[in-house]
Amino acid sequence: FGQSADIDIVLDGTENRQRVGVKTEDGKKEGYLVYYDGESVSGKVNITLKKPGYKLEHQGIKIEFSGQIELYYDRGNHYEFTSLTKELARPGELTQNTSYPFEFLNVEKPFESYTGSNVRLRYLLRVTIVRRISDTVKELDLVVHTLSSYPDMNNSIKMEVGIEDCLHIEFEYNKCKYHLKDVIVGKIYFLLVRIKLKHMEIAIIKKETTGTGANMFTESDTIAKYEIMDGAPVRGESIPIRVFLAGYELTPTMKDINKKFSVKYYLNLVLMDEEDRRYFKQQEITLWRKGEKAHS
Amino acid sequence: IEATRRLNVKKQTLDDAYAAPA
Amino acid sequence: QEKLLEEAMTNVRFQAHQMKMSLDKQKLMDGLKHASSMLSELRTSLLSPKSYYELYMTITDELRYLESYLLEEFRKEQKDRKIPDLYEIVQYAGNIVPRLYLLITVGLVHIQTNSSSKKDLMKDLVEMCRGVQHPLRGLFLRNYLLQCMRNVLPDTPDDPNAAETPEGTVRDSIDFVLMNFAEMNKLWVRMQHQGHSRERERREQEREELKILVGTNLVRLSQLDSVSLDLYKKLVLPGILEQVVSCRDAIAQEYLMECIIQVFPDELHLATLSAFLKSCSELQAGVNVKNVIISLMNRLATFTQKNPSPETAQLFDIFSDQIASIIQCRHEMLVEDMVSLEVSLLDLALKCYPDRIDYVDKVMESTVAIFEKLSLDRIEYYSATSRELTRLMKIPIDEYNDVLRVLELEHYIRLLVCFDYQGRSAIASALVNSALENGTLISTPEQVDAILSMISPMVT
Repeated sequence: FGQSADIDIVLDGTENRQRVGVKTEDGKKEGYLVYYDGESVSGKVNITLKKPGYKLEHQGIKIEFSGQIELYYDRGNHYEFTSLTKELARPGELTQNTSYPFEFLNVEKPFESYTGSNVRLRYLLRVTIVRRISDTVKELDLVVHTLSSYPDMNNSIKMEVGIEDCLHIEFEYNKCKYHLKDVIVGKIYFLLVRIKLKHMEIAIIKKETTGTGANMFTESDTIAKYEIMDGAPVRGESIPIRVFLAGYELTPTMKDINKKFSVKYYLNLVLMDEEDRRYFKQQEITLWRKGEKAHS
Repeated sequence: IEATRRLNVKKQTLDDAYAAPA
Repeated sequence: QEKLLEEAMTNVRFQAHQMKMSLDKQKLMDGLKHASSMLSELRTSLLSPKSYYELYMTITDELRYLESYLLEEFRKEQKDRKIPDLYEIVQYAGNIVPRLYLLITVGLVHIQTNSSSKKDLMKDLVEMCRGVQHPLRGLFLRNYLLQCMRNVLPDTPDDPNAAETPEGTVRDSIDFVLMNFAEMNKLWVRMQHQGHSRERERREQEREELKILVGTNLVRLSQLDSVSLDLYKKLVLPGILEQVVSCRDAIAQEYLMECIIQVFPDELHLATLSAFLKSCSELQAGVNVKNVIISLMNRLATFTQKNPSPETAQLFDIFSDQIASIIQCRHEMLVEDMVSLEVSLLDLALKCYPDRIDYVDKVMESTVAIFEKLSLDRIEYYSATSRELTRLMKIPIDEYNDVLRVLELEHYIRLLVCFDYQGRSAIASALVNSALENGTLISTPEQVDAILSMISPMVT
């Protein structure tokens, strides 16, 4: 009953800004604008009155910039790690459609946006028209990407592993830190093969850890399985590895974000024999986001 | 270049190449 | 097998149709997905080599449509998608067999539209195929690689003083094909170890059916116009022989040695004879070395007859020495095979050096030496050895049509006495008939004496 309003948040510079698709909880993909740490967030808030000629009384209109972590098992609680508020209008009444410009200057956005199995880290703008009985609220999500510079130390991973008298391999990956569009270049060298192998694959595994102490929970998700060998090798064989990470939906490695969650990645080298026994070696790698040329 | 990058491989000896599976 | 093949073919036809429809609508990514689904049928382990071959031929036929499409699209100007992107994109495919077939197809189009990365791409493709270690699937994959590269292998002469070019030279082609050959031979030889020992015969039969896939590498090498004698001697033949000898598999060795003889020109064989024959001495016991050498001797004899030259002057000596060496090394060789080799050597001597009676005598002497080494003083008439020896001894009689010329062969009578009575009778008969038919006048007492000694089984 009475007057109500539609709120629309329009951000500045959208034509020059990258947009990424993010899967929502119901599986749909929505496009959000990408922001980076230190960038200002500005735009305008358009308020459209639904019933022409009627006034809208309010106790104030504000806009918040919020960064929060939501643990799915604890839905009620959002852990806000950053919150900025700007008043758009003091208590009063609106008699016509109105537009309010806003600007959050040089906003700190310390973490990357993340939507996972049990946790979500999001940034959003929230406009609230405070009213007597119930507020009118509109939220607009933003995506934040954190960029890294090229890591100084990026040694290769080279290791010999085996099962005595059965299978010995030497595996090598060219780096331990890969950016999200990088290529894993490596090889597997067979030192001893006394079992009948059927094939070999590399799996990229994401492990999301939430909670702390006794409440710590880790969920593993196989992002990709990539076959690198078909058939049975003999001793001395070298099998090349070349896996393009750009083909998969990956995020940067996130360690102990606000003491709430971590996201780590592993390469799992799996060898399968003729009787479907699996021999595997897991190795952690660090993923990072490289700045696009246009952005830098 | 990225699309054809490989690591150098150790050459397999002829004895190993043609040996019966162990 | 029929049922399995038909099921696979049904899917292939469906996916191929979908692929073509997508490409006709310019939907490249969809087309590639259908191509990948089609190629997934080649991951099967259920088909025999024969059925797999049929499936492979059908699928690679369909892939030509994709190749033509890509070629046409990327040759057009102002195309926004670049080939290098596609070379990366096809590598996103999760399963290795479809991935590598697509990579080879895209790589070929890349080479055809822009030869500046030819060398790198050829090397990349031949190396990445290592991932398929399954013998049957690996053989066909590498065969596809070889067939695709057939018309684009660089064939410009190798100049050590010139700067390296990204298009590559014939040396890069040789490296490419030799690497592919080595890997294919390895997989082919490995087939003998697959499966139960009771299926050995069936496996050998299957390997026979697949041998041409390996041999095609040698054919490809022989088709490179810029392979100089020097390159053949130093790179091509040693590269092939290294694999042939090291594989220690009789089926592979016999086929490949014969293949070398058939595909490369006689001029090259002449120049590398010692190396080739030395390898023959190192082949496995089960290899019919005799046939290999005789095949080569016959070819070179014909060649030398038509093209006498200083290079051919040493032919007899090389063969004579190497055959002696081979006979010495190969303890398992049957006596009749040794004599058979001497027969072919004799043919060569008479064909290419008709004036050199000393060559003919050398053959006789070598044969005597064989029997002496084996302590064979009586060859039974109804034996295989006797048949070969009879052939050997009748050749000079028929060739010279003059028993007095046969008398000049110092070692002829030494060989004659190796026969038993019936054998000696047969040769005596041949000698007498020759003298009668040719009206040979035996005019001196010494000649009479010699002749009568040779035909003593008829006299006494």
